[in-house]
Amino acid sequence: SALTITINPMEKHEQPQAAEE
Amino acid sequence: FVDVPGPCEPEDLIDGIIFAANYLGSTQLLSERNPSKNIRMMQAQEAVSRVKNTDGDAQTLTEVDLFISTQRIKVLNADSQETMMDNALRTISYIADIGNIVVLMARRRMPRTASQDCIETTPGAPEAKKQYKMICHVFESEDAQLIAQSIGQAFSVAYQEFLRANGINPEDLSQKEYSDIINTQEMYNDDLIHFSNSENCKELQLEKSKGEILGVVIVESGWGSILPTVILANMMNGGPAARSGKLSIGDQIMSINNTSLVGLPLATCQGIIKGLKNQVQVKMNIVSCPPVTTVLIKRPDLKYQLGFSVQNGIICSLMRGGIAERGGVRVGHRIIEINGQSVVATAHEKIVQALSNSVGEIHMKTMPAAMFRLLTGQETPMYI
Repeated sequence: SALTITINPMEKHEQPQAAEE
Repeated sequence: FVDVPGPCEPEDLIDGIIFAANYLGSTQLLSERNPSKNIRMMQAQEAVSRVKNTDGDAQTLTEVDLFISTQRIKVLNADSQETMMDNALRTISYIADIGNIVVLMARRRMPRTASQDCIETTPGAPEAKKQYKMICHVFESEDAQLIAQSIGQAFSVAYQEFLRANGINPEDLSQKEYSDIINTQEMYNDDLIHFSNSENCKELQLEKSKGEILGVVIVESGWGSILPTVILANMMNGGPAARSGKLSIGDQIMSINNTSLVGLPLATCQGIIKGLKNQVQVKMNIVSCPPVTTVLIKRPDLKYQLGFSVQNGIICSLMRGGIAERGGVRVGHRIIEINGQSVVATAHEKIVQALSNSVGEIHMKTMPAAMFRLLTGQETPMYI
């Protein structure tokens, strides 16, 4: 079956260090 | 809400909606910062095959309730209603759906030591090449596609709120349009080139008498700068730093007597320098920098916000990932020049007017505000 990807547009504004555990 | 396509009412997503699913398991992957769509597809497939192979046919399924809102995604045990996982929506990098499978990709926090090592060992290493930990949760549901579409819609609604909070009217531009604008901005990389040129990095030995202060004033490089470390803002006449003739105002200090100052708060750096009072020799690693920072912002149209705010000529906030950050704008810097015109004596309203009416290439020169006050004699230097 087809694989669909939906990227979070917030991703580019988010510092990886600030991500939660 | 402006036309957010999806199966839900945007208002419902603010309160949150629930889907029933089976939790199949989680796995961890290493990923670059913004992988391509193809790489993401492979990551999702890899996560599914890892989780499916772990337990083989004897795989135990946990019935869960997936709670989706514009704030967070929670996984609750369907029987006990206990929270098994809780992720802020902004930490979800992307979602994938394949048949009746949904994969949720969440970023993990980088260990502090790893991030600092990265800065210390390879100044200016391309952000995209660093590896970040991603935790992948795999679910199975007849509604897999609907779940993925609802999460996608929650992403859009949350992003619109973010744009509004940053003064951008989502009605003026589609999401794609905004990300296209962001993508056309080259990272202003003069800093990177400067820092990676070993000719600009110097190791100095300063001689001083026991009990004598070094005779310097240091300031922060400013949020948004490539390398977060202190800048030499002033030197005491006849003091050890000035006597050496090897230092200039604007130099960024990397380390003192083998203690790195990178990423340390200003007060800690000041403490380290004060602690040198009884030394007779001080070793310093510096990067020679001009006192003035050059900024280049490319703004194709007035409808795009610059992504920073100014108060009395000083940059006081910066939108993460916006066009200004890419252009080299730093918090705490005073604007000295806009498009070749000095704004040192210009009223705040005039500066705001000049900036808000500028389109195309906007060139600016800035300097840490504290350094500007010292150089113009508005502040008395407190040498350490």
